[in-house]
Amino acid sequence: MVIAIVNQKGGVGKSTTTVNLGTGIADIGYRVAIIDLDPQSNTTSSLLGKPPMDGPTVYDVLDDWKNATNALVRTEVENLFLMPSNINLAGAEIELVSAISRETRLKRAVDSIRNDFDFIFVDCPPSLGLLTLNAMAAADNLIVPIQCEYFALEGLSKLMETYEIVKENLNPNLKILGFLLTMYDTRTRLSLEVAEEVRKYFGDKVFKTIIPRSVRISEAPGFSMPIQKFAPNSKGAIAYNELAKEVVERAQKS
Amino acid sequence: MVIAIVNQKGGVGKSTTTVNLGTGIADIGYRVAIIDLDPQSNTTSSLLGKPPMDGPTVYDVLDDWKNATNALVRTEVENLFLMPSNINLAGAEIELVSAISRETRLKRAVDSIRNDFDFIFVDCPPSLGLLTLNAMAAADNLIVPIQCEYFALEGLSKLMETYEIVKENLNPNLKILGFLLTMYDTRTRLSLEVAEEVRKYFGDKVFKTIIPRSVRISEAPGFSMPIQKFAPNSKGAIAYNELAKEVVERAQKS
Ligand SMILES: Nc1ncnc2c1ncn2[C@@H]1O[C@H](COP(=O)(O)OP(=O)(O)OP(=O)(O)O)[C@@H](O)[C@H]1O
Ligand SMILES: Nc1ncnc2c1ncn2[C@@H]1O[C@H](COP(=O)(O)OP(=O)(O)OP(=O)(O)O)[C@@H](O)[C@H]1O
Ligand SMILES: [Mg+2]
Ligand SMILES: [Mg+2]
Repeated sequence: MVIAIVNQKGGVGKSTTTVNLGTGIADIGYRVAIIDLDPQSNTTSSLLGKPPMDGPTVYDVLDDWKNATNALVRTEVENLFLMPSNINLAGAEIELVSAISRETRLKRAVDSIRNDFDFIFVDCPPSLGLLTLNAMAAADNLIVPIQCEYFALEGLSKLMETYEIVKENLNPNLKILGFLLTMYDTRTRLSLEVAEEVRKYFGDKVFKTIIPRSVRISEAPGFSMPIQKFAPNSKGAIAYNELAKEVVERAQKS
Repeated sequence: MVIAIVNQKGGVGKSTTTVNLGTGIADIGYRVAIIDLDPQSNTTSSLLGKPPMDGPTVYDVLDDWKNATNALVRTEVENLFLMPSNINLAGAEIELVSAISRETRLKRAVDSIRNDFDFIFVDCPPSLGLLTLNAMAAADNLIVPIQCEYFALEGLSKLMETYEIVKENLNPNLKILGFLLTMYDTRTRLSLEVAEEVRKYFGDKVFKTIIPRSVRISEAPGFSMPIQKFAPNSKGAIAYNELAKEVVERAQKS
């Protein structure tokens, strides 16, 4: 199953969720690939430290889908592979505008590796441009991280609009696997109010698992480790492992 | 003076800084305009509640610079005016690609209102695409908010590269007014380490004022108020007022 992690709002936990959810599912025993489609390459640095010096990256894969298998590298986590991004990707949004089949270039690549993995996650940049459209065209499902802050609901109507457009024009089978509440701070009313509001809108589509705000989660990337390796007994690691189980369950039902 | 608030990393406090710094400077007595160049329009909703139902927005101004004066609306803050954005702006990145003088459309508009204000702030989306290029081409100075988290330094080299390209090709007088440390959490080592690292790289360019992580700051947009109106004696309001003084001082020297 191919899952894109999307939300054009910045800093809501897309990369953090991609790394820690991917690890949680790999730890269960599934074969997982992560594609870093964000030019900032936060996911790549969270798993590898530095983008690899040589070899193809996701930029080369958008250029030629046949690079896909060679672009996958092992990570420190068993069963978890990564298609890294690097700074070249920053130019892709503009370069793709005039390319042939500009919205489905990633889909060609993903389809060529789909049978080698149980789950493929795609981390997206904070925009609804051509990179995110490529991810939505290639995916079976979306996961939408929502930060428990005031601006959380503002951009969702545009995201849902884009989802409908992609479904109509590029990928009729696309579904939303769920909305994930992140950086939930039990000490503030704001988190509670936002969570209630999100559940009012999206009901059962909201994952039962809530990711708490936790300093350990924000420290882990500095050691190039997912939270499960950096602080295995922390509330962040437990939450992402719970989420992994919930995602697998939903995937089997869908 | 025209100041663009830029950082392609998402969720670092660009909109929050635009609203609260703009208010701090307007409260001193200067005439201030804020341009919301982010399709998410978080700055617009922080000051107005909802994007205005009619009248030109920044999207119409990019289309025709003569709309600039009509697009400015009063806010609840004395001396503070806003050029709002709305959802139409989301299409602008792709629409601008083939437009005439695509990188300097905002500059034409800003130049037509520049003499009516002491300060003009431009809030940018989390990307280095055509909207942010327009802001950098129109600005005299940049302020770069940096969240005190691990990923903070990752994207800065690309931002500096873009700054150099804009200086060489579009705006030779562009300068960096300063780097602003935001969401500083005194309880964590991570904030301390990131702050030290940033000062090592950028020395005196880093503002002395540090913005603390504060729940009151994240609650204020829910009441469509800047922090100075929502919680005037909070550490967040005091910090942004300190920053306002520091920005005015630096502006007078530059
Ligand atoms: N549950 C959490 N608790 C505390 N900090 C968190 C949590 N999740 C993420 N963070 C931190 O918040 C910041 C933003 O998270 P992240 O980079 O994953 O968001 P993103 O949506 O991928 O951002 P972008 O829009 O720039 O791609 C990071 O510094 C990260 O370490
Ligand atoms: N000093 C602070 N303390 C606590 N929360 C903050 C602070 N500054 C900003 N926030 C909150 O963090 C979130 C991100 O801030 P903001 O939206 O201003 O960042 P941004 O860089 O404009 O994001 P984007 O990249 O999406 O445009 C918001 O929910 C905001 O309320
Ligand atoms: Mg990210
Ligand atoms: Mg913003």
